[in-house]
Amino acid sequence: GIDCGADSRMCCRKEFFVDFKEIGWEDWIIQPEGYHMNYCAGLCPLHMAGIPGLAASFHTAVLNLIKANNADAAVDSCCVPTQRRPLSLLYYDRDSNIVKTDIPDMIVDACGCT
Amino acid sequence: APKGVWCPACGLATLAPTVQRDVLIALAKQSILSKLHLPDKPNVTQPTSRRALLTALRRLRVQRTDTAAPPGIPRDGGVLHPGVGVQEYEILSFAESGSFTSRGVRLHFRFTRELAESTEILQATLYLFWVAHGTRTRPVTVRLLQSDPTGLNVTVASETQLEVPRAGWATLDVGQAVQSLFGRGSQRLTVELEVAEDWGAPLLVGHSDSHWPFVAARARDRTPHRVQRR
Repeated sequence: GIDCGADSRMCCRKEFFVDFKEIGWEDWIIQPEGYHMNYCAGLCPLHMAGIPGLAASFHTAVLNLIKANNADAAVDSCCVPTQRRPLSLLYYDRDSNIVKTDIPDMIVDACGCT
Repeated sequence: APKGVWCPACGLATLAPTVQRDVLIALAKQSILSKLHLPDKPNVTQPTSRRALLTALRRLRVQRTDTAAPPGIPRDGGVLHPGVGVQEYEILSFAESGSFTSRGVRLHFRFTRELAESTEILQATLYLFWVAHGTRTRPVTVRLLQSDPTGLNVTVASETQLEVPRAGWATLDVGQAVQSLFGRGSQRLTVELEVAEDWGAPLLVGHSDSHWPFVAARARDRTPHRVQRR
């Protein structure tokens, strides 16, 4: 799965919800009620490098074998977002105008190893 | 990360859960405010009435379905909208009631400096609701006034004669006026409506707040250069 469990160590997605009411932002943000500020965390051992989330293809597997056998040649690999989507907001600006906008790439849907 | 080398993502894991939560919430606030070009959380002094908001959103939907292009054709007739991937905004600015006279009314629409400085206006339409006065159409003069940043020198940006047929909503394109407003560093658009003779309030303004005049605008983040694709 791509979501981190209690004791996940490998690269996965950690869920974190920011409730706008809890942080006192409900007076100026009309919709939505909060922000899914998920983030990526976990280890990316070399043989996992380059696996985009769950989409490990045959090509990726072969590539990883080559890397794992040439471990000294490979560089570090990091756990990063591989799928993201916009955060749609409806809010009051400083002049009480009502603004709707989609902020791109704000919500992480999947993580993977670089 | 190798021993002794600080890994940015690992920093979180070493924090106590409560501290970790505070760090993440602070990051979320900073990220949202910076993406909205807001220096801080806005202090909303007079939120729009729910009725006016619902009426305006309903009006916009009717307007969109009336003017919607057939599926598959971009709104501007074939040119791929270069705004793909650029953040866009839809803004509803409700009139601050200005001065009333028996022959007309002045309405003020205010836009924030952040929006004026960081976006370009793609479209702006003024929506006015007229009260019925008999069956004849009536000429109404609509002047768009612009004041300089000090708010003192007021100039007429454009003047239009509208024939108001009957009660109901009427629209006027104010995109050019709002764009040049932003270009001059001002943020306030004043609309002056004048009727030929004593009409009483030509607008349903103040009688019922659900038909409050508003400007609906579409804006897009300014980008350093733009590639047009055909």
